[in-house]
Amino acid sequence: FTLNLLCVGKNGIGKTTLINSLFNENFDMKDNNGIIPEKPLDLATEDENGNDIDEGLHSNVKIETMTRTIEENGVRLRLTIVDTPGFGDAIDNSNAWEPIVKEINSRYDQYLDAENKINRNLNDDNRIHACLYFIEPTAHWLKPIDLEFCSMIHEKCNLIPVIAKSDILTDEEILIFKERINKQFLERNIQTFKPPVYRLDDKETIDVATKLYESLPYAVVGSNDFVKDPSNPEHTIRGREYPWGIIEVENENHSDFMLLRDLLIEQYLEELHERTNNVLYEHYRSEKLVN
Amino acid sequence: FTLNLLCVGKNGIGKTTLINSLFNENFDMKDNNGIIPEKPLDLATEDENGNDIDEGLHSNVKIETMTRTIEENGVRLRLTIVDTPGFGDAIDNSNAWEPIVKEINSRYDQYLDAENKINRNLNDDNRIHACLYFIEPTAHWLKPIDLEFCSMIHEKCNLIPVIAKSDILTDEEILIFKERINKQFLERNIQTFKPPVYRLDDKETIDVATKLYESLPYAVVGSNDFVKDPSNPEHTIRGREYPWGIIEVENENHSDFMLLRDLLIEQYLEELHERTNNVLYEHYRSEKLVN
Ligand SMILES: Nc1nc2c(ncn2[C@@H]2O[C@H](COP(=O)(O)OP(=O)(O)O)[C@@H](O)[C@H]2O)c(=O)[nH]1
Ligand SMILES: Nc1nc2c(ncn2[C@@H]2O[C@H](COP(=O)(O)OP(=O)(O)O)[C@@H](O)[C@H]2O)c(=O)[nH]1
Repeated sequence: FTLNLLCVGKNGIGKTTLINSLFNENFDMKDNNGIIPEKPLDLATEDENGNDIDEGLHSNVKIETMTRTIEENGVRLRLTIVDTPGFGDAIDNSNAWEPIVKEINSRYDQYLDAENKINRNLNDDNRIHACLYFIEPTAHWLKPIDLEFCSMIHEKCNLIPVIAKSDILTDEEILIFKERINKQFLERNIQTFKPPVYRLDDKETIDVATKLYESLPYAVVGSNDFVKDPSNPEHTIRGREYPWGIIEVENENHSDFMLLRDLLIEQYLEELHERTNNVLYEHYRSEKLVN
Repeated sequence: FTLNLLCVGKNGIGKTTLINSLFNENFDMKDNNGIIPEKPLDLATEDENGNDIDEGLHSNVKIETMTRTIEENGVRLRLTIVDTPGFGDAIDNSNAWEPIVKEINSRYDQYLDAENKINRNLNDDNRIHACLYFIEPTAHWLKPIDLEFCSMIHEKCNLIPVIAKSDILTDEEILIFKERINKQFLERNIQTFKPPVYRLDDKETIDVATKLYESLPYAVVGSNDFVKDPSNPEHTIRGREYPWGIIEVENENHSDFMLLRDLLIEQYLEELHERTNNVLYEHYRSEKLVN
């Protein structure tokens, strides 16, 4: 199994932490050496003046790729994270989407070339299977940069929007925010990934698929820390510890983290592949033939 | 007693909520009619596209003033909030500080003119007694806009920096963030308000003053909501309710909110007046005479 996951969002929004929480890994999406820095706050991308090292007047988006083979429940997964540092961090962020769309296209082109070879080896599928788009938890509306990016990307790869650091919002604020986001998506015909439902599925499967789709965007929480499990003090679990309580990353009542893990890894990995191959890649290929 | 309080920070950073929590009021710093909107999320300053109504390429900072007489523990306080919508919200935020410094200066000029009149009435003191500067809880470093503003303002009025929505950070992250902020302030000689210590003060008073100063910037939390008091279910208290616990605004273990209230209202209101009059205003006046 392979999963090529594109992650897009501002510096410090929690991408590294979420990826590490999802896959129980320690990617370091700051300097690509795969080790979580001792102090998660010790970020290499900023200098002492609070200036992002890449931050300038104009957008400067990098594409950084990390691949690792991980084992989940006895299943081996070749996981590639495509990170996009610099997105949304500049003073002028116009066209921040361009380098990212270019990257998706170049991976489609790679596959296209491979398909056209005589002794083709299609095991090396480097196409992007899903894009995790990180939304800031302002609870207001999506910003122009969010809407611009999502409309440029949703016909190119499976879009899975998440509300980052959602622990800052109460359940009520999350509901209102999700309503607004989905309203804005609808108005612009922005399609998020929809777990397909098959005619012979049983009721339970349909219910799961429906719930996964209707809960978008996922209000997620991630953590690099392990804290005492409140319900099992011998145990430690991923969480964030506060004077008023412990946020448990894998607790379904605390956030939509488990829904995201379900969608991305447990239940719909194959569907993500299929839609990429049968719908999005085909769309790209036919557009290319026309032009 | 009067308190003229300048509030500076990005839209949605929590200024309205904090002011209402501090003074048990319901200012609406969005449209100046003093009523909390039914849905605190129903902000008038953004349209459906997530565009701040004032947001454009260039900075567009407004100065909005609200005055109210409130009663705290039998003491009447004439409270004036000077809000600065638009600060930090544009795509290009250079010189966002200018309209704000102009406002402080014009209030000093007002007082100067009044002093020079024959039948002067100095009861109308409209000078700014303190500036609450709201820092985003990124846990990284202060941004260029933060440093620029604080260095332009600290010699003009008493600077009290706060870390907004600090509930997003663990205690450990708050400590690290405060260290970095104070380091950056030190490097630039930015002075924050320091509760004065007098020769005849008793140990307890000195300890309080020291603690108040050393805890800057205050990591605060505010709330418009009232929730069941966990330690007294008959009671309601200001708080934010989550599946994992309740953040109590007035709980000293949950944030530095009570320290801020102490500094601003309970203990050092007179000192804020005195420093404004004896140090900052004098500084302004002598600069003006020189020029
Ligand atoms: N409150 C809260 N903080 C988070 C969460 N995820 C990450 N953080 C913190 O946010 C900071 C930046 O996270 P990081 O993953 O490095 O962001 P990245 O730059 O997008 O990769 C770190 O201090 C994390 O501990 C979350 O879900 N909730
Ligand atoms: N998590 C958290 N949210 C807050 C806090 N203070 C305010 N908010 C929320 O942030 C949003 C904007 O707050 P508001 O006071 O209107 O911001 P303003 O635009 O700066 O006046 C509202 O939804 C508040 O409920 C806080 O201390 N912690």
